[in-house]
Amino acid sequence: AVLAKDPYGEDCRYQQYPPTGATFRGSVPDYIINLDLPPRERWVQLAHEKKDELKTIVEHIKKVMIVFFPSGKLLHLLESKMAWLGSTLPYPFNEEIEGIAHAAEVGLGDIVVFNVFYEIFTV
Amino acid sequence: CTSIIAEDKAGKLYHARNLDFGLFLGWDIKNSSWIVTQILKPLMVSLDFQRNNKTVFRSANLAGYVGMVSGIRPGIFTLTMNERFSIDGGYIGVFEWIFGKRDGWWMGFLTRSVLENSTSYEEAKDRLTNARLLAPAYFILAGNQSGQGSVITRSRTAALDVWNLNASFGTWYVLETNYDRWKVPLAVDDRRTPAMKCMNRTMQQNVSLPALYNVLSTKPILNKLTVSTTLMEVSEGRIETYLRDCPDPCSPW
Repeated sequence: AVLAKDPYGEDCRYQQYPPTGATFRGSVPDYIINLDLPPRERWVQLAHEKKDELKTIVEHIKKVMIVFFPSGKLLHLLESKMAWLGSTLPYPFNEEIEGIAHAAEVGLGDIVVFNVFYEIFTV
Repeated sequence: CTSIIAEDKAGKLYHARNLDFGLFLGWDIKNSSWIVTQILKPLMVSLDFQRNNKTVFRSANLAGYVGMVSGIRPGIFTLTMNERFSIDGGYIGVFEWIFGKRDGWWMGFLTRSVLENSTSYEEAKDRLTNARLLAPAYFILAGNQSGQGSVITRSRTAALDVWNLNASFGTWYVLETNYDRWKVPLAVDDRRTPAMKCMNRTMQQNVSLPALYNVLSTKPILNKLTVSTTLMEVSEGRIETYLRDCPDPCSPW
């Protein structure tokens, strides 16, 4: 069998660094996480400053779930159970997640989903 | 995702990764991109975890996620994780957790714990190899000495393979996408072959963070799912993260 050439492939790139041009979207902001603080307080500044972006991703995940399960029953079930799941997570992660949900003004269950998404997504 | 560890002729180790995420979670026709990938970009941050005003470890992370997908313990080791898809996937581990079997680690919590608490490459490798997990994963771990680099292929319960750097026998880099190294990647998602081609062209004597950035900027290693590129150099404790775009024509994954 003859495989077709990858239509999106290209020759190896050179001279891309320092990042500029069309493939470079920007740098990322820096934050300090103080591990001496109680877990609930560690992420407050970051979660507060990124609350709009967090709400956007949470709302989108909900929209995707509605597409696959239009009745909304699964979504309601998950929302009610995820907060409980959060309480079963090991210390200090459970408390850090609670602190993020509070600071970002997002439901605890939603932040729990965001934090366990990898385990669900690997299917 | 694509993660690479490379060792130069002097034994210096470099570690870099593309973070790809958002497949099948909605396509934005207008902007020709995955919706989740675009939404995640403003959430990317660079974090410095400190105790007593001193850096313990640093990471490139998504705001709101307390686990780690890329991080560096300066002077000691660097770590990235790539998704590993399996029928025996994380949902089974989640169900087990819900029903009270809680002896496994959530992936992100394990990587966070390793970065926060492990004080050597060997200790980190041992934990990543032997800890019980809720979901399969690839851990890509590099130390600060020649030969200290490995790709650990994990099922939920065991290490299926540990692929080590061995520059004196020609293995001067290890490279992981989202497929077991002993299996052929899907023909429509082969980022491994072009990445290896570019690494081989780069050659060991030219390895550097800019060289790895070049490889990770080549399509389809750079693709529509790519959120960011992170570059790490352990001896200097250097970590740099850049948000990425992949203008058309560009592979959707």
